[in-house]
Amino acid sequence: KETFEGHQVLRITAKDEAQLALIKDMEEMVHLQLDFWRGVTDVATPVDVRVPFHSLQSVKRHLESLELEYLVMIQDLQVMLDEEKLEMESAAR
Amino acid sequence: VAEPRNTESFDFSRYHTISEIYSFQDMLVAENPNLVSKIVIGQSYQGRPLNVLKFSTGGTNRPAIWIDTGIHSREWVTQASGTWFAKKIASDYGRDSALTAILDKMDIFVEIVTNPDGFYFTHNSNRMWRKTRKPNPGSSCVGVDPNRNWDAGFGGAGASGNPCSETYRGEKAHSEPEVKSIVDFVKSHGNFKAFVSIHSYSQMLLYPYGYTTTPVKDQAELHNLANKAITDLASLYGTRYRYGSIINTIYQASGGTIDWTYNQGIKYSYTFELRDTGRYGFILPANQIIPTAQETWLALMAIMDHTFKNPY
Repeated sequence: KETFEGHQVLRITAKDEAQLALIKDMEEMVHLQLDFWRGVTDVATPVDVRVPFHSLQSVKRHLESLELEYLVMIQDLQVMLDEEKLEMESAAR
Repeated sequence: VAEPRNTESFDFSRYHTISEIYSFQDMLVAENPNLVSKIVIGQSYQGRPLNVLKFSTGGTNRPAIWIDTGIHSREWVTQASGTWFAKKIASDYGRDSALTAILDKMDIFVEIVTNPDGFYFTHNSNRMWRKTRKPNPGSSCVGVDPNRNWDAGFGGAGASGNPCSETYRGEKAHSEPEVKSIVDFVKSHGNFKAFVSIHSYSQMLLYPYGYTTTPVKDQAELHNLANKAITDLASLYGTRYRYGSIINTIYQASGGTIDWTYNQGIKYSYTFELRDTGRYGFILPANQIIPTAQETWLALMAIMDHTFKNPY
């Protein structure tokens, strides 16, 4: 079973169209194995992306170098999934 | 573990496995034999039945409304909402005057688990899985995005040709049995008047097109109806939705479900992106299921009622 220890979901906010285009470029960075939960739309709408643990540092460095603002929406995805599983089992009981 | 024996004891406030949802469907049919029947419109790649619940008070090939949930398997709140909608339809017939009037003239079809292989996979192997589970020849990556696999601008911008992408369109339009089964069913039925495909998250109600900036000829009516639907939705918990055409509201997306249905002549073609708490994305906690379903139901009723009152 695939687990997601240390994966984070980042919420990235663009200030303008140029920054939006920079985020869009990240969709092509296949080696980072990013999973865009909510893709690039417009400046008013943040982008949510799941970042595997092994790519976290690179992605954060990249965002900071481009002065792209982000916050950590989900700190550790597996913790949340474990809670979800526990809740399902508990409800079933 | 005590399995629910009827749909009254089914716990709508938690997430369920595919076998529990299949059991729910059978219970709902057994409890409402004069209203609900189950149609198997095909099989998934791995051989799971593609079940559609038909709500009908009689007649032959009546004008119909389609609702599907869960085509992107990991968006669990959609399958959970679909289950709630099915129970709501069965419960409200004969009690709610608007729904009763609709069902006295029209049929409603609900496909709760539109991508069953993917849904099973999210429960057992990879909670993040979104696509179908058919292998792609020549690639180690599995599955196709079933919302890019329809014959509407297929292969254009806004879908990927890379099997490893989450938006991989597939080798050809309707290559996925989960999509082809709906295509065949909709075509053979020939009398669908509304088609609503439900996703999560980001709080949007969208109408065609996604593959082109050309406005649909019914844009004004679809726009006004979307406004009515999201206003009704917001009346319950204040959840705010954006609305508009797919390409203007999100981004260009080719091969999408409702672009195909609209091009088939189904005027009231919409797709939802359900609520987003801003903290969880599509990993929405189970306590959000019922509020999500309740508010979405109000929007669905607006669309269904308008469809009923504006025959074409």
